[in-house]
Amino acid sequence: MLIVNIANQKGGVGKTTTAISLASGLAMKGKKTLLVDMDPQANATSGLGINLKELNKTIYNVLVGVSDINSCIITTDIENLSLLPSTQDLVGAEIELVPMEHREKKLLYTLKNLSGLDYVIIDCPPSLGLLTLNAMVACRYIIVPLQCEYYALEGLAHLIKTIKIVKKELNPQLDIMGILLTMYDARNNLSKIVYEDVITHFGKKVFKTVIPRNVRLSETPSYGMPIYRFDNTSKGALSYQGFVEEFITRSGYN
Amino acid sequence: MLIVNIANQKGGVGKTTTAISLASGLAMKGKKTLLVDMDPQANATSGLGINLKELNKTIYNVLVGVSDINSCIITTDIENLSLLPSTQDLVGAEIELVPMEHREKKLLYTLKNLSGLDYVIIDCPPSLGLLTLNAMVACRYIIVPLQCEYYALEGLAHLIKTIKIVKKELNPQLDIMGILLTMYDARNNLSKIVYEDVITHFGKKVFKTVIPRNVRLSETPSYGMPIYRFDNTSKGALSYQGFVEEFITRSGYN
Ligand SMILES: Nc1ncnc2c1ncn2[C@@H]1O[C@H](COP(=O)(O)OP(=O)(O)OP(=O)(O)O)[C@@H](O)[C@H]1O
Ligand SMILES: Nc1ncnc2c1ncn2[C@@H]1O[C@H](COP(=O)(O)OP(=O)(O)OP(=O)(O)O)[C@@H](O)[C@H]1O
Ligand SMILES: [Mg+2]
Ligand SMILES: [Mg+2]
Repeated sequence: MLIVNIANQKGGVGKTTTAISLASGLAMKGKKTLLVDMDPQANATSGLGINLKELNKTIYNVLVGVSDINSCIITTDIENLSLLPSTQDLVGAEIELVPMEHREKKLLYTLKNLSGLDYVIIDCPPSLGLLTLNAMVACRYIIVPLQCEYYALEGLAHLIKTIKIVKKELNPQLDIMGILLTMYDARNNLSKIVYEDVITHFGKKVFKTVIPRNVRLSETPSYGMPIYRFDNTSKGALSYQGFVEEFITRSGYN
Repeated sequence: MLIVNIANQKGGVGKTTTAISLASGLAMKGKKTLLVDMDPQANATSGLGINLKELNKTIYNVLVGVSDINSCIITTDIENLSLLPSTQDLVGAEIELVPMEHREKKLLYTLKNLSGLDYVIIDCPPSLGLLTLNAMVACRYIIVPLQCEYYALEGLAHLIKTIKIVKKELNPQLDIMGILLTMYDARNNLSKIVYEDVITHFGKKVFKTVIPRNVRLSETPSYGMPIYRFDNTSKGALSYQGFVEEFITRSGYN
């Protein structure tokens, strides 16, 4: 079982879109995959068409409560893809976890109760607080979606510094699997500048697949389905399919 | 002195771009304005060309430490615009504030030590944690930038619910001044659908000015200046100038 985290404290860079596209892409290739939604916005949950109001148990019950993770996981319309859903109440967890013992290891201990899975993909909120920290302590790899814009690039150094500290203090197996460039717009110079800059600094750590800006990717969440089901011939679907292939190679699984 | 908060827990919707464009627009009209950067990403600080490494004191010293706010405020190269800068260390404040008394009122008490200002504009991080809560308790109005996309629209109900609770429990004078539609792309249907939906539900609460998607707005932060200095004839600059006018009318100040 390989645990991978999709993280970046910069908001709106494509974390959820990448988490859903990767998890569903792996499931459609027959890999048993669990998507964990660690964001109080619960976008990964609604992006798969799940109605938040119908959920009895969520990740909140697992992190702050005493529920067993297996009683909170639900199936989705996609074969081989299951989901640990989020809730807006999770926003309180960041405060409730603070006084607890092993507050940054709650997710790590919970995921140990899972079996029969090939991959666990974790979608993170846009912050470096206790929820993202829990995900960084629990995972083997981090994938960093990077929007081709200035503020996103600026925040990268801080994210990498944080990952190094977590690796040294809490999770020695932690590594960045790669940086995925998202919302690349070939018509605009800024995208090219950011792309060149990232390749120069991070070389092989940058996924060869670049995700273009593609309106179908922003439309698909309103239909509650991954891009492959919404418009399988779109540039968005094709680029994420390429990313899933590259991910499988980098993860060393076949 | 009117205190206004730019907030939305959804990431990447244009909070910082709106905060900088509003604060600098007001200053250029001769209003004494302070921009408060409450985000550990410190984008409002770097977006005004300030080098984070050269800062001795920041908002961290004010919220968690014991420094007087007036000793932490710096001038910018825009006349009438001053800044309370942020730092990446602010990410620790969310945890350090939890055990403190009046943890949600730290900013409120601090801003009481200010004088000689017409406006205070607060840029918030993409979350509903203690930093954003402090800003909601301290302000009179909230402006909600709303990206014309599905996930952003979905999060609006949760944001409004949270604002109602803060108004009832902590800050009775709190109101939403308005919802500002951002990154509107006339070529794409989704923008029109979101626009219609918001107007139907929120009517007059929606600013008449709509901010179009404009590449100059994503380029300007890398030059460390507000849009008016970078490209004053761009669609981005013209639409934000219209917004500043509308803001002055709605705020009742002249
Ligand atoms: N390649 C793309 N092209 C066009 N739109 C995209 C693309 N990727 C994502 N989007 C849209 O951009 C917005 C931001 O993406 P998304 O919500 O996945 O980012 P995020 O990093 O998860 O945001 P947050 O920081 O709020 O969690 C969404 O409305 C999404 O539908
Ligand atoms: N109208 C616009 N057109 C094009 N790009 C824009 C526009 N407004 C903002 N941007 C760019 O989009 C990105 C997101 O905007 P911004 O950083 O202001 O959002 P935010 O809500 O402050 O993000 P965060 O949630 O991370 O704080 C930035 O790179 C910014 O330069
Ligand atoms: Mg997300
Ligand atoms: Mg911002």
